[in-house]
Amino acid sequence: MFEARLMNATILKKILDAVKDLLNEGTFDCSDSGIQLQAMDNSHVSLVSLTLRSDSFDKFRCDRNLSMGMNLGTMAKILKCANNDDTVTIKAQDNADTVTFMFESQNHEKVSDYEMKLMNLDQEHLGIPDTDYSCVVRMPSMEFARICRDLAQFSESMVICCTKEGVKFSASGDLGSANVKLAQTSNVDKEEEAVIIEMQEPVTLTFACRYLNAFTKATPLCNQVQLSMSADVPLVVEYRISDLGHIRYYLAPKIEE
Amino acid sequence: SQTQGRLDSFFKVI
Repeated sequence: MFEARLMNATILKKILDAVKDLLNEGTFDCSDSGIQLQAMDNSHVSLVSLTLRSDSFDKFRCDRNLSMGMNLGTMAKILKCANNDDTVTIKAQDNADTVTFMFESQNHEKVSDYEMKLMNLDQEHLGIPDTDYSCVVRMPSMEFARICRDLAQFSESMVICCTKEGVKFSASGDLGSANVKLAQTSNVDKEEEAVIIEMQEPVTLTFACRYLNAFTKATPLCNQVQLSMSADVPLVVEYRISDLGHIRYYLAPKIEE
Repeated sequence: SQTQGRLDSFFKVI
């Protein structure tokens, strides 16, 4: 028996919004420790890694490890049927071929349940090595979303250059070029507005704007985003999900031919 | 010129 309950549907809705542009389907691995989803997009350029810790759910029971392959488009449709302040309970029997989403209104007067067929997904799991990144940038997530949106008008790809002075985002194409420089915040009044750079070595990497823009769909989950970069390895874009866990996106850099 | 890398060349399948 698997059962996980959250007092508020909003977070699950936001999580689905943050993954459904990149993934059509995914396997939710459920265990005592929580729920994990790891899946690459079809082109194997980016990877989504979602972790939700069991102790942050309002109720969590997982008698046996369970892998549930879900169509994320269908899951998003079902979650749209929940009001933001509804309690959500996800339930599945051991070895079941369906999962049930139950929504309960705050006054307990409306209860709805939606059953969804599970899928057998033959997905590859990737081992992601622990990496000491040369540069780790923390910045407001809205600012990152804005930069990705603005620079995508100029080119398919964006160069991110990080030094100890700051981080520079650049795009250049037929229309012209764009550069946005952010300096490290000198005095932090509000932590969520700060730009903080931890640099071991300067890094310059090029990434496809399309994927970066897809990652920014997670912006409503967290005020801050963390970018971790090292030369010639995938970028990690991380959004914390309050005290529930995190969503990390990995993106392969563009490489010299 | 640059080409798009794939994650398979960085991370191993387990």
